Amino acid sequence: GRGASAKDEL
Amino acid sequence: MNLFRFAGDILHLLSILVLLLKIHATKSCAGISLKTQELYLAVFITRYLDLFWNFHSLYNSVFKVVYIGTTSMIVWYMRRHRNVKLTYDRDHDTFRYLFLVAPCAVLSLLINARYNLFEILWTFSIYLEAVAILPQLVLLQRTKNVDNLTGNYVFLLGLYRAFYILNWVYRFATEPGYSAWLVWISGLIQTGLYLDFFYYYVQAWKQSKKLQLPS
Repeated sequence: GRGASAKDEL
Repeated sequence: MNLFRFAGDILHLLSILVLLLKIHATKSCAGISLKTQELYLAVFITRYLDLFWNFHSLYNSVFKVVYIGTTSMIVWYMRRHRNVKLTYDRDHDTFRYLFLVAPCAVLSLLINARYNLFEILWTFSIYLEAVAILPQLVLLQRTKNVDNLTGNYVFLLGLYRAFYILNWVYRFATEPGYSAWLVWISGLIQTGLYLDFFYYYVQAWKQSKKLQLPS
């Protein structure tokens, strides 16, 4: 799948 | 989660608390831009819409609730508190919302990762956060004599952004496949807006003088 994204940031 | 990201989040929280405590303790919001605070509230609400169905971690959820809650309290104080609202400098806080909101809305429709409502609102919040400090910076420039707590508030906010950049560098170096161009570019622009302020803040600090911005 896609790599980690910035959606897990605040 | 790395230390840079954690430091960034804590600094962000600290900046909001500094502002909230200042308003609460002095019953004054002189020098604070309501426009910036309302833009931040819009940023938090559009970005954290996923709070109820997109659980990532307790850490994230707690911060999301706290950011929305504390910023709502600041806006409430400035708009509704019987004493605080009288100290609001509305004559100088004249930046137009539309100048910031409209371009961000258009840009989020044009440049986004996926074309759906949640994704577009999230993208909008990233763009809007990048420029939401502008009314505050303009107000600081107009009021000249910046009081310590207001200066510290803006400084902590800028520091929070600087730590997020370090966090991205760290993640890029350590997490295979990690990339977030949209967030990086917006974040660099956002941090860039603070550079001028940082310069004068550090100068004032080195000379242990009161922060004064040039006109």
